[in-house]
Amino acid sequence: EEDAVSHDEL
Amino acid sequence: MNFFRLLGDLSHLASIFILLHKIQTTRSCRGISFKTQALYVAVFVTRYLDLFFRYVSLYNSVMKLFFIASSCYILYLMKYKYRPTHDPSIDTFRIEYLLGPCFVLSLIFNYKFSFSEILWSFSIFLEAVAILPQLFMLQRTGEAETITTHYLAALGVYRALYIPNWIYRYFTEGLVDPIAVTAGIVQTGLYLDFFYVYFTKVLQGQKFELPA
Repeated sequence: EEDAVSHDEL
Repeated sequence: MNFFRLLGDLSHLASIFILLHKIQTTRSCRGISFKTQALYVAVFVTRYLDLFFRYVSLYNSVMKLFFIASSCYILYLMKYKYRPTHDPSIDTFRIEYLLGPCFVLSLIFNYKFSFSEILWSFSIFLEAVAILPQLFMLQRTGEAETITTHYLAALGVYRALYIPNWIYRYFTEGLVDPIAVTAGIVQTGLYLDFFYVYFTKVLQGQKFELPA
């Protein structure tokens, strides 16, 4: 799936 | 990763260990809202679906798996092992009033109208309010075991530390996540009353009691 935004936080 | 976020995550981990310790040593889940714990399972499962298609780091994946596993384990303890110690008659917050609005908000505010992004937004909004059944229960009983207040304090500190983390990230990476920041500020705000009593009473060695 293509990323819209990076969710790198928990 | 920065100092605030790491400390926040460690505080989150600590809160879970404190809760497990409370349940295991008192052999009771008295004073803990089953509804809040169930909402956390929903939060983690909907947010960490990306374990299947996005790799961030080993730290990130291990923490995600830990939060899913520990929250499910806590539900198991409450539902089966220590079931008789849970009193549903005081855990009466109507969670449909949280689930419905969070779902609608996630349809409106998301970074992409896709299944996983909508669930991600939903989990962010739901986490912001998931503590309400627990705080409502505290309000009803008017008191809490000291260890339970340590659990809530660690959970509140975790959220509070994410705020300096976002400020730091804004200045160092130019990064802003408006959905997470807005929900995070609301979530931290919900703890303010609790923190007031925690710092002025519990940390002074008194019992957690709300004024009648």
